[in-house]
Amino acid sequence: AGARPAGCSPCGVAALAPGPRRDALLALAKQSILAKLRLAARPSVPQPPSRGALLSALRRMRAQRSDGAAGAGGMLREPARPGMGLQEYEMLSFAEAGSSTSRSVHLHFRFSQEVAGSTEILQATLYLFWAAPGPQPITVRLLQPDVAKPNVTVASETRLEVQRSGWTTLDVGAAVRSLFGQETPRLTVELEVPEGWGSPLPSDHSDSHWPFVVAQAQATTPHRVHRR
Amino acid sequence: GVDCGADSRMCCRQEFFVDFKEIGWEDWIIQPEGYHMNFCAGLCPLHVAGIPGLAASFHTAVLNRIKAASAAAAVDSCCVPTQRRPLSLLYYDRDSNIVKTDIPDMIVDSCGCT
Repeated sequence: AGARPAGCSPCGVAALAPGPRRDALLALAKQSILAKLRLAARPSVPQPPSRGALLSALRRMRAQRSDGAAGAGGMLREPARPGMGLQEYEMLSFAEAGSSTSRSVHLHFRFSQEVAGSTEILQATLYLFWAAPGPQPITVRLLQPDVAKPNVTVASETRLEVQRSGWTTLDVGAAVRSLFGQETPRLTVELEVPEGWGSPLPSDHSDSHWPFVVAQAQATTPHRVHRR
Repeated sequence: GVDCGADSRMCCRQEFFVDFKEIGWEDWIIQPEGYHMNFCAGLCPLHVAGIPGLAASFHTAVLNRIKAASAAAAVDSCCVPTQRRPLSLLYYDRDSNIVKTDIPDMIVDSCGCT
């Protein structure tokens, strides 16, 4: 409205009539949010996790925080000082069931390319719930695609002696961090038990004790404040 | 800062709320329910130029003296955000992971003249 000094670059909607102005502002809001989330378009309709799995995961994460057990999910890097303008992300990724045999089961965790391509991992923790009634030896392998060969390579192997059923956590920060530089950032976890011991995991996906990974990441490029 | 009224002409903050349900985004943005995309609009004539919001102070008085003395060389003064805060989002990404992030400087809390 009114003559505007030449030096000021308005966003131009102020001069529009109310109807077109609202549409322009809504379009601007969508574009602004997608740009800041580094998304080319809004994600398609999600397949949310089961309510039980989500509540169980949030409860477990809170318990882990209050235990202050940083050891299990050791920080890979200190987060930047607040006010540094580095945008931080927290991701909760539920497992996709992969191939399985009588002795082993594969779990896949996918991370979106948009976040993986512009952030670095500060910390990542794998949460597993053992349904085994008594002591059970279990080998946990972190597999990642090998760019040179069609199969996968073992990034790390951990042997656990599970005493009873319950949650356990594993620091997968280094494995997820190395994935974030790849084309399809997908972490594969292989759980193996001795022959005849039966799967250590809950029976199906909808179970509220389904495995998940919690990752903290930080944008690699500081947020630029544009002053007009 | 000053919020715009129906017929404000001077530099002020125009409130504008984007309801995610209205734009069909409520299925992938879990929280919040909308985004306060406020923006700054209005004129910054010379006598209010350089006053961030209502924060007049000693240095503003000195500035005004200098501006009054050099009115001929006055440069344009623009209505810009003087205070902003992050927009916290909880959303599903395209792999249906749940992501929480705070996008800095997305919500304008007050406006003032450069």
